[in-house]
Amino acid sequence: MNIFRLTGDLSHLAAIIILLLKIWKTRSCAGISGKSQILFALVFTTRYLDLFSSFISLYNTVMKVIYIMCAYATVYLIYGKFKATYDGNHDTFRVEFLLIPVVLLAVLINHAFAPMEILWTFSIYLESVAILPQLFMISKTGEAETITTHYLFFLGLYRTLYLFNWIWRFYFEGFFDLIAVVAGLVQTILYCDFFYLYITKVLKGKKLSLPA
Amino acid sequence: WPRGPQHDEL
Repeated sequence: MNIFRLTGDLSHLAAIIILLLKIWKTRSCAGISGKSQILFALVFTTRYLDLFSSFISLYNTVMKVIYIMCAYATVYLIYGKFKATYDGNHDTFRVEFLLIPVVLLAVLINHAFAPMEILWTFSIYLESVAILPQLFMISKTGEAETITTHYLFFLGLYRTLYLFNWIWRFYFEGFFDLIAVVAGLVQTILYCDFFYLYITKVLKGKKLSLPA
Repeated sequence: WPRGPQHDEL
């Protein structure tokens, strides 16, 4: 464990909690892409199946359980409890355009052609593009609630910190996972546009609105 | 049956 990975995980946890609290407190999931949340639940489900097969550390197990529970709770709030506030008209990204390439890539490019390994690879590739429906929805509505921008900031920051974690592990542990690094780079690059808007607008107290 | 590396990150 290193400081980048720990702060990365805490940033990820913060994002997940911020979103859950935003929906629960405001009793509304306006501006939130349910499709992205389903994709994240799928990412955690396919990546954390090893909860049943291998124990790494208490921290690892506890965090995985929290992530999975929060992900499904968020999906339930969006499509169950507060579905009246779900903005389906703007959440129209065609997720099949993500799932099909990701499945193909996971089957073709992986560390080992084994079920658990292909599921892990699928989860890594899917996570790198899972935010696209959310970013697409914001570009369609032309704006985002400030709390939603904080959620996106911490979510983007987590994988950015993981990039530093991989640099750290490469030099100090000789650890290097090309699949995770390439997918993590793609994931972080997708946030660059948002990071720019977040830093130049939201941090200056303005609302995040895109030129419609 | 190959297993692949154990992944220790979240």
